[in-house]
Amino acid sequence: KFYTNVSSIPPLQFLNATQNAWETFSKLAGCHIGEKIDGLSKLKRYFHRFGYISAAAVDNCTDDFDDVLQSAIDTYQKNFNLKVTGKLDSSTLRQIVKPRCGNPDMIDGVSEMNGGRKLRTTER
Amino acid sequence: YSFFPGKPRWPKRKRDLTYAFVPQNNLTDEVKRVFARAFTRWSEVTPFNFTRSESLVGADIVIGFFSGEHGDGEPFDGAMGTLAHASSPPTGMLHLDSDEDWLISDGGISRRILPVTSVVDLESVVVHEIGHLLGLGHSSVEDAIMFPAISGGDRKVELAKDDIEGIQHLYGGNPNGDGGGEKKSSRQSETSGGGS
Repeated sequence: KFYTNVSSIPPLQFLNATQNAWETFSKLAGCHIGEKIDGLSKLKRYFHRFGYISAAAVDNCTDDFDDVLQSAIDTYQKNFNLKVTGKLDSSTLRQIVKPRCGNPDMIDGVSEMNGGRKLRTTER
Repeated sequence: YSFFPGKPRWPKRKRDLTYAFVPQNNLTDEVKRVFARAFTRWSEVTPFNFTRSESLVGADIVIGFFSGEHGDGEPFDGAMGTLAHASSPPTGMLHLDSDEDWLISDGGISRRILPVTSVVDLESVVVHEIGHLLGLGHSSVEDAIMFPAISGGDRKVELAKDDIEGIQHLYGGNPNGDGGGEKKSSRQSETSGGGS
């Protein structure tokens, strides 16, 4: 559907914002390594989609909050300028559920997305 | 800014690119004008000219709205979630999710249009995807066009310094300098038929 101006957007639309496919991730808030939570395998497939987890690691992924997931969260938090906690804190989940481009942030496990800043950090 | 692995780019002989819409979308001219505006934003800072073609045959870039699985192995996922994706040069594929609610803005500047909505500003997404078509990857700079995410109701269409530095790293600047109004019209031409 195309809306040609803001006033043509029906009120119903204001509610759809909470009906996107990734909204379910919000219930994972506060999870951390060692826990087993229903829905973490879906989140691992999200991270695989955007290049943070390899195909091999996601093939038989479980609902365990393991090292693979923690590493993916670390890198994601770096790429999106979030505090690197390795946990599913609220600011990280808020970013995860936002609509986005389908192109991956990382290809073949390499992320240049924050590359420049990382390089400068290394030099310093 | 970042690039695709191996920094693919359009070959030197390809600076006048044509783009076409898949006919089955039956897009209105109003929607097609959004794409023309988005292409202009990149042609102003690069050596590229973008011309719309009515024929898919021979077009450098093919644009289409698709739902769910659409044959490229990267299915869309309904409203919100992934909005669109694009291929690296010189493939020229730009796919948008037809399950989204798209807002056709009036061409205004970047701003927050609505506080909470599932409606996504079409031009903002198209400017981003054209960055991929030309060879840019994602950026961590939040006001950059190549930042991967955008909230419903937000509009972000002006290229940031990060975007311009990245694209000019690949192709250099606009040989006409400022890419001002009159040049914009000569640079951004639309064919009436399959002339191109």
